Order: sequence, then structure tokens, then C-alpha cells
Amino acid sequence: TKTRAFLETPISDFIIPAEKVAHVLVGNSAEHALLVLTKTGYSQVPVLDTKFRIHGLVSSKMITESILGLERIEYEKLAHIKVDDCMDRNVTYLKIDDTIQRALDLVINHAFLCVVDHEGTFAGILTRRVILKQLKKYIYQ
Amino acid sequence: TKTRAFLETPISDFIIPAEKVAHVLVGNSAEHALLVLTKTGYSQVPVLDTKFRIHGLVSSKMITESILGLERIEYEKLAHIKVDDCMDRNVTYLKIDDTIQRALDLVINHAFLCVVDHEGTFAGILTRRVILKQLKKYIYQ
Ligand SMILES: Nc1ncnc2c1ncn2[C@@H]1O[C@@H]2COP(=O)(O)O[C@H]3[C@@H](O)[C@H](n4cnc5c(N)ncnc54)O[C@@H]3COP(=O)(O)O[C@H]2[C@H]1O
Ligand SMILES: Nc1ncnc2c1ncn2[C@@H]1O[C@@H]2COP(=O)(O)O[C@H]3[C@@H](O)[C@H](n4cnc5c(N)ncnc54)O[C@@H]3COP(=O)(O)O[C@H]2[C@H]1O
Repeated sequence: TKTRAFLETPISDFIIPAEKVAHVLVGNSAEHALLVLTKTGYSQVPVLDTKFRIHGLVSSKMITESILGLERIEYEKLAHIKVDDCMDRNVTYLKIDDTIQRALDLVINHAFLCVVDHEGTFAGILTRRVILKQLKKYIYQ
Repeated sequence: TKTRAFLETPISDFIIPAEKVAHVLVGNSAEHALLVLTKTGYSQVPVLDTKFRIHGLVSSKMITESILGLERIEYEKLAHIKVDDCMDRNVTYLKIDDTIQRALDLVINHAFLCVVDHEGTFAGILTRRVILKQLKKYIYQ
């Protein structure tokens, strides 16, 4: 059926490849991470190491939260905090050979999903925008 | 057909009502807006006036961008900048009696949409999450 064919479509054609994904490296300062987020305009990006393994996700909210003092936002601390200490280490993954069915379940609660290959290396991301475009095509088929 | 019925479903049942939408008031400082974003955890929220008219959308990225100096992020300016000067005034709307068909077209490029009633007053928001849940139900029907 058209529905079965759609749900069993592999996600591989829809992944934004690793080289196009804005990210921050582990060990970088929270200030550097904030600059990357501001300049790329993305609200949340992966935190990777030099071997392209995923360590977490970081957002402006997580960074600001880490410097929220009792009286004021303690901006002077940003240069001295590592992104490792603000990031969310709980990352939901898709595997490179997963199907749209699996992706659809996960994008309900995640704006984007990190995709890993068979070695567990970061291969790219799958976004809600890409899934929504495919869903619209499917509906109008 | 099942598809026509789905696309012609009014969005009214799926709107997150205005009283549940985190927002910032026009005239507030950028610092206050940043605290609202950090504490509610949302990456972008509407900017409203006391009559519940929408003036724009604001995010941490827009706020940080407004204080990005040549040498450093100029945090001391935050208390003196109004959210009015950082926000994006270009807001895409849905009307309260629009259908899922219209919403589906717009959520491809917007994580959420502001919904207005017949007086042009802010009625709530429609999110990608809600549309994705309805799309999943439709597929599995
Ligand atoms: N530079 C840009 N050009 C055009 N449209 C833009 C854009 N930046 C944001 N948008 C729009 O806003 C949505 C939410 O972006 P956000 O940065 O909050 O959330 C993004 C961001 O956290 C992440 N993301 C997307 N592309 C990325 C990339 N190339 N590198 C790193 N992270 C990315 O995935 C989330 C969902 O992305 P998605 O495309 O579904 O949804 C995006 C897209 O529809
Ligand atoms: N407190 C929370 N509890 C559970 N899940 C959470 C959450 N905060 C964020 N999420 C998850 O992360 C997605 C992206 O949130 P974000 O804040 O970037 O982007 C949000 C935010 O900018 C706005 N938004 C959603 N609910 C809002 C509310 N009650 N007030 C103000 N803005 C809201 O609409 C965008 C899309 O929301 P959507 O629900 O589709 O998608 C949300 C949701 O799946």
C-alpha cells in the first residue's frame, strides 16, 4: 500500500549531512557556544568531539540557565564554563538505516534527531521540517 | 475521502490557548525577555501588548544578536534595550477558523504559528508537535 511504502522509506535521503550541521566541540567555552548559536541562528545544536562522536546538545537556554545567579545573570562566568557543563547529555538517536516510521514517532517530541552510522559516528540530523515536507507529499499523492 | 476530511478539519481543537502561551509584553527590557525565555524553556515566544495584540516574536538569538559588539557580547546593555528593538515584527498568522490544510503549508517553515480571532486578537498558537500528532493519527487510520 501507499502508506506501508511511505512508512518503510529509509531516512537516508532526508538526512542533513554532518558537514552541513552547525555544532560546537566539547571543551569549548559556553561563551564560544553562545556565539555559534547566535551566528548560525539555530536554537539548539549538537556537541561533538574531533572524532565526530556526539556528546550532547546545547542551546542558549541551557547556557543562560547555567549562569543564572540569585540576583542577576552572571555573564562574566561564560568564558570560564565549558559547554560540557551546560549541555544536555541525553541525546535521542536515529540509525542511518532507520525508516520514516521510526522518525515520525520521535519527531513528535524532538525538533530534530541526531543520526548515527554503524560505527556510532555522527552522520547528520533529521529535522521536523524535512519530515513535514515528506508528509505533505504523501498526503497529496 | 479520508484525506479531504483530514485537510478540512478546523484548527480550533488543536490551538494552545493564549492563557497557556508564554509571552513577553511590549516595553519590557531585553533582559526581562531573556529571563522569560530561560525560565519557560521556549526558544521563541510571542511579544504582546495588554490588549492581546501581537507585536512580534522574540528569541534568545535575537536578543544576543542585538548586543553583539565588535569585541565581546555587551551584556550590560540588556537592561537598557527594549524587547521591541530586538524582536522580529514579521509574524505569520493563522485565523481561528483556518483548516489543517493551511496550517500544514505554514508549519513547513515555522515551528509554531500565532492564531488570531476575528478581531485580530491573539487567540493562541498552533505548534508543529500538534500537527505532527494529527498527521500520525491520519496515517495510521
Ligand atoms: N537558517 C535558517 N534558514 C531557514 N529556516 C530556518 C533557519 N533556521 C531556522 N529555520 C526554521 O526554523 C525552524 C526551527 O529552527 P530551530 O533553530 O529552532 O531548530 C532547529 C535546529 O535546532 C536544528 N537544525 C536544523 N538545521 C540545522 C543545521 N544545519 N545545523 C544545526 N542544527 C540545525 O534542528 C531544528 C529544527 O530545524 P527545522 O529545519 O525543522 O526547523 C527550523 C526551520 O524551519
Ligand atoms: N516545556 C516543554 N515540555 C515539553 N516539550 C517541550 C517543552 N519545551 C520544548 N519542548 C519540545 O521541544 C520542541 C521545540 O521547542 P521550542 O521551544 O524550540 O519551540 C517551541 C516554542 O517556540 C513555541 N511554543 C510551544 N509551546 C509554547 C508555549 N506554551 N508558550 C510559548 N511558546 C511555545 O512553539 C515551538 C514549537 O513547539 P513544539 O511543541 O512543536 O515543539 C517543542 C516540543 O516538542
